[in-house]
Amino acid sequence: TVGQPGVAVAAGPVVRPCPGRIRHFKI
Amino acid sequence: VPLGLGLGYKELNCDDPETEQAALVAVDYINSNLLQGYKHTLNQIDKVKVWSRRPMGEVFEIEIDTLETVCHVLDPTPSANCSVRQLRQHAVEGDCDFRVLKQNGQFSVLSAKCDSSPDSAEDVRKVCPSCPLLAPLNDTKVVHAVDAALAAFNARNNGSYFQLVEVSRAQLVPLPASTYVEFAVAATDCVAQDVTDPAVCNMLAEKQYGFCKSTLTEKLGGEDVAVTCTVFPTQPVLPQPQPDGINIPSSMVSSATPESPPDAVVVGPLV
Repeated sequence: TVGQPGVAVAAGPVVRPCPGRIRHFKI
Repeated sequence: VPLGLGLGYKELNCDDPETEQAALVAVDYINSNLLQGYKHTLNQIDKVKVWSRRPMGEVFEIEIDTLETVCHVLDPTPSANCSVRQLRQHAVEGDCDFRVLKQNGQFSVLSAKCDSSPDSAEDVRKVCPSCPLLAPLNDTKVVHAVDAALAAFNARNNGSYFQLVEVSRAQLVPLPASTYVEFAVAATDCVAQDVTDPAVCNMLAEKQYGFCKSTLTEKLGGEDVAVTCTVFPTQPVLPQPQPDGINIPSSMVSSATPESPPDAVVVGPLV
């Protein structure tokens, strides 16, 4: 990723939209 | 993802409020149409695709995971008030595929397909090495425990004779040697104290169901039976709307989902 000086570049993993949150526990 | 990528659908975030709304409608549908076992609650939304529908509306194609609660389907307690069956009690999950239509802001279920399965013995052992696992419902010890519990309940019951509707779950406990069972019952037109042949008793037209929990403990030269039953208020039978192409009997369903359930009556424990 090339960024402009002084411009913040998004870092970290891409947020996956699915699956969603676990409400209780996973079997 | 916007429409028009050649796939014909958009992908929403699984935790998007609109996706959650569709998922909750799906879970309500499950609980309204289950004829046996326990109510389920939403655990996770796995996938969602939203298709445009002509001439109007959207169809949510949604995959959800559910978990069994401790409330029997005949129990009028709202599912929101039912706690989830814990891993130590041998939890059961459901995997469901739904198609839910959203039209004029209203959701309705078009199709549903669910499978449920208990947690693996290995997983239960991981969290609780000594916890009893679910036993087959036709196990001879289970059948005997249910018969003994129902007989004990009816022996102390001054009202209607209650007959067995279903055995819902059972666990064989090694120490002390005992059998734990949960089962559903229904009132009949016989008086409990007068019954000589239960086979001639018929369920009441206006169904009155109950749910019992019992432990039969084996003793030297005998056994102890402890049973507690909750008898639910009678419910009128109402027709239930069904999705296109699906025909599910509704006589038991409607009685399990009143809008504002009256208080249940707990009878027991009886020893």
